[in-house]
Amino acid sequence: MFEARVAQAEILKKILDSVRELVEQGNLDCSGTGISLQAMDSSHVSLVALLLKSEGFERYRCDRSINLGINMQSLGKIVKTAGNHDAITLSSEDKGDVLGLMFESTEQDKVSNYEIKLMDVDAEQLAIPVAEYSVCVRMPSAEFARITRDLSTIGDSVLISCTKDGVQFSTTGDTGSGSIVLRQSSSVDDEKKAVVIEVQEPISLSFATKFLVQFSKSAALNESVTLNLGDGVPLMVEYPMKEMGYVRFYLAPKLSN
Amino acid sequence: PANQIALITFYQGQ
Repeated sequence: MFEARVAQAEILKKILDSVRELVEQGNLDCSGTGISLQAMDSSHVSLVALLLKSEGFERYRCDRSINLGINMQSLGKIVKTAGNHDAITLSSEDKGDVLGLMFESTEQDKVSNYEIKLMDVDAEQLAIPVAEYSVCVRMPSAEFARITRDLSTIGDSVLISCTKDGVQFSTTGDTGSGSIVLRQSSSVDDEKKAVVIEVQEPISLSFATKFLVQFSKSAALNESVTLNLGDGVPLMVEYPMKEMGYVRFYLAPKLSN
Repeated sequence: PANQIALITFYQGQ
């Protein structure tokens, strides 16, 4: 028996919004420690890694580990029908073929029940080693969203160059070029608005703009985002979710000919 | 022009 209850549907809506455009279907791996999902986009260039820790749920029970193969679009559409403040309980029998969803309004005067058919998802699991990154940039997630959106009007690739002086996002396209530099915040009252740049080694890497735009749509998950860059490893973009866990995106770089 | 590398190049399958 698997059962997980979140106090407010809002967080689940935000999580599904952040991954469902990138990932069509995936396996929710449910175990005693929580729910995780690892899924690549259809072009096998980027990967979403989601972790929802058991302690982040209001109630959590998972007697034996199970994989729930889910169409993320279908799940997203159903969860969207819940009120933001509704409690949501996810459930599945050990050998069941559906994922049950129960929404309860705060006043307990409305209860909605849905079932989603489970599917066999043949997803390749990748072993992602803990990487040592040369650069870690923490910045406001809204700023990251704005930069990627602005540069996407010009070019297909964004070059991210980072030194101790700042991080530069630049692009070139048929119509011209553009670049945006962010400097480390000298003093900021609100830490969430700060730009913090940690550099072991300066680095420059190119990435496909469209994926950066997709990742940046997760801004609702956290006011801050971290970009982790290393030589010879994919970019890792992380949106932490307080006690709940995280959504991480991995993106393979582009290499010049 | 830049070549997009596949993610599998970096991470082995389990």
